[in-house]
Amino acid sequence: MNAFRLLADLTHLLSIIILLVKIRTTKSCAGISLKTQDLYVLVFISRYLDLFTRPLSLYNTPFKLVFLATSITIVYYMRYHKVVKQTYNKDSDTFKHYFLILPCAVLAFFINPKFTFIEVLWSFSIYLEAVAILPQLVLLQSSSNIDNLTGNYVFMLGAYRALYLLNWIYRFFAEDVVRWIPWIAGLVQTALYADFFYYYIKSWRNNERLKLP
Amino acid sequence: KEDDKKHDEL
Repeated sequence: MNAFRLLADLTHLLSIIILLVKIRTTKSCAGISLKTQDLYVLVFISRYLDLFTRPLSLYNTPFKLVFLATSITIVYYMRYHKVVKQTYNKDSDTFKHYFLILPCAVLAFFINPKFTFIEVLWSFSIYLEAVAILPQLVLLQSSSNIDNLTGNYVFMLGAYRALYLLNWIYRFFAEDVVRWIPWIAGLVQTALYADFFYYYIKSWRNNERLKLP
Repeated sequence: KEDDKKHDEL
């Protein structure tokens, strides 16, 4: 364990809490992409199957359970909660996210640490997480005004994987750990946030509304 | 490659 990784996991947890707070307090999921949330549920389920096969860990296990529970809760709210589901921007959330699932599955089939069910699914979840934010970013571009909580949510989500990159750099030098699959996927994932980060920081500096071109 | 199998991260 190192500070980068701890900060990264806390940032990830914070992003999910921000989203839950937004949905619960405003009773609205305007500006949130249900497709991205669906993909996250898929990411967590396919990644945390090892909850049943590997020894539990005091640190990882609670996080895995919280990530699974919160991501499923968010999708439940957006699909079935009578008030919240009315506020979902169905017609703007148009990204064909199914086109993301198949390439990730094929890639996982060929590129994985070991050709077993758990490892292929784990690789699938790593690749899928890298692109899962795309529907959300596309939805933000079509949103006229992005509310602060949504902007903060996406920022934290991008920041957590950027912190993981620092964690991997640290572990490479300190613990001689090499992990090609999450490294490359993590780089792609963080790169996808690049323009969002630029506009988010610019709007924060000029103290103006966040607006994506 | 060995390390990839040790999923000790979230």
